[in-house]
Amino acid sequence: MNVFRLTGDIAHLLAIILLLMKIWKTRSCAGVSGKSQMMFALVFTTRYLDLITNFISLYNTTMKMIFIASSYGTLYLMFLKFRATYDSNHDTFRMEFLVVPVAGLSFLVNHDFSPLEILWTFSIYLESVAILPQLFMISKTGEAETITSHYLFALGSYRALYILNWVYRFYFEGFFDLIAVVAGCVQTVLYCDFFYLYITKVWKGKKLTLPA
Amino acid sequence: KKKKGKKDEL
Repeated sequence: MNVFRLTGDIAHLLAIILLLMKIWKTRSCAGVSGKSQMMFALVFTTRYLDLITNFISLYNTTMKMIFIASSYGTLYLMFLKFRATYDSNHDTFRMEFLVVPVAGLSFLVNHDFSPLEILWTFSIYLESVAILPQLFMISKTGEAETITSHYLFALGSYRALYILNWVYRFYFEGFFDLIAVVAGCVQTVLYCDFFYLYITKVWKGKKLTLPA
Repeated sequence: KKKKGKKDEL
């Protein structure tokens, strides 16, 4: 464990808590992409299948359980409890355009052709593009609530911090996982446009609006 | 080359 990975995990946990708070406090999931949240739940489900069989540490097990529970909890809030506030008209990104190529790629490019490894690879590739429906939805509505922009900033920061973690582990532990690094870089690059808007607007106290 | 470590990352 290193400071980059720890702060990355905390940023990830913070993002998930911010989203749950937003939905619970405003009793609305307006502006939140249910498709992205479905894909995040799929990411955690396919990545943490070894939760029972492969004990790493109490921290690892606890965080995995929190991530799985919170991602399904978010789906429950969005599609059941506050379903009436789900903005399906603006959440129109075609998930199959992401899931199918990612599934194909995980069969072609992986470290080991075994079920667990292919599912892990699928979850890594899927996570790198899972935010696209959310970013697409913001581009369609042209704005995002401030709390939702904080959620996205924390979520984008988590994988950026993981990149620093991989640099650290490469130099100090000789650890290197090309699949995770490449996918993590793609994932972080997808946030650049949002990061620019967030830093130039939200940090000045303005609402996050996209230039018309 | 990826050091065969357990998948210890989240």
